[in-house]
Amino acid sequence: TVGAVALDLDGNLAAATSTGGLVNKRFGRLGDSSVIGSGTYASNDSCAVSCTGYGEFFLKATVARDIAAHMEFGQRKLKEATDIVVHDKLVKMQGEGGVIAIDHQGNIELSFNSEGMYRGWTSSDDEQLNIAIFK
Amino acid sequence: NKFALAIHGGAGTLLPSEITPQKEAEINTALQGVLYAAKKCLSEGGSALEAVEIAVTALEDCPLFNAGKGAVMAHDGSYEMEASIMSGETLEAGAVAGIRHIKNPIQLARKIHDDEDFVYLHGKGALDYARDYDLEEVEDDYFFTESRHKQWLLARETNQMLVDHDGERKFG
Repeated sequence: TVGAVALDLDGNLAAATSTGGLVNKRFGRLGDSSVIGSGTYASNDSCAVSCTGYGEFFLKATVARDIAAHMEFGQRKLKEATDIVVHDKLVKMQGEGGVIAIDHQGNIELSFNSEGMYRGWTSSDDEQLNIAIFK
Repeated sequence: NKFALAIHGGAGTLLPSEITPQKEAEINTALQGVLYAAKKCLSEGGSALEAVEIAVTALEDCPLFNAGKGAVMAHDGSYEMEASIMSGETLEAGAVAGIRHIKNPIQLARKIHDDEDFVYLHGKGALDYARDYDLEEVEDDYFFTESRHKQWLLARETNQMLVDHDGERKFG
């Protein structure tokens, strides 16, 4: 699975996710990557989120929208919202994977409960093109 | 005003010991190229929607990641993909599932996003829709990579499903 989240100079957010799914999948199995609110979500009122991991758990937990809702209704900051969903709710369900998320102030969270996540990030304040794989 | 950008190429239980320095360098270079292209769009005043479409298109074109070229194989050896995109400004969204033969599924999701009649299309119907927009079609062998084929053979032996990042782990 691959994904991207962005905040542009006009203050707008967007999110995108794409995948081949699980190896050897059968019976028309679908994951979360094409489900708005589970694998992908964006609202200028909260954040943009793209997810990766075992899709079945991200579907049941409606992960992307859940993170945004913690910000919109729980008045939580991006880091707190992603930590609650990725490191508490998903872990309790044995849902392995991670999210990338950006809020309307340009804060970036790359949160995962698996061994690693291929990830990259940058901003107008950062000359670097930052890359990481493991914790 | 500032812009910000993040990308991912998947998560899983791949262990540090299971990734060679050469593979790690290839991944770093690929991710840097994706960041550079999408950052250029944003720094030139491009929209967040354009930037995420550029980034995911580049990730789909790279055989190292499980999307587009390099996608994993389904049980019958085919390549069935899914993608979605959403605008935070308008809450418009586009999504496609069970799509085959389209080189960049995220570009199909973007067409659906821009079409006020639809949000989510799947399967053969989604392919018919893609043909109306002349999105690039490819045969299955375009998506083939040796490493995914090996994963597929392993998964078929155990008749289980695998996350593309799983080293030896299996998911049933």
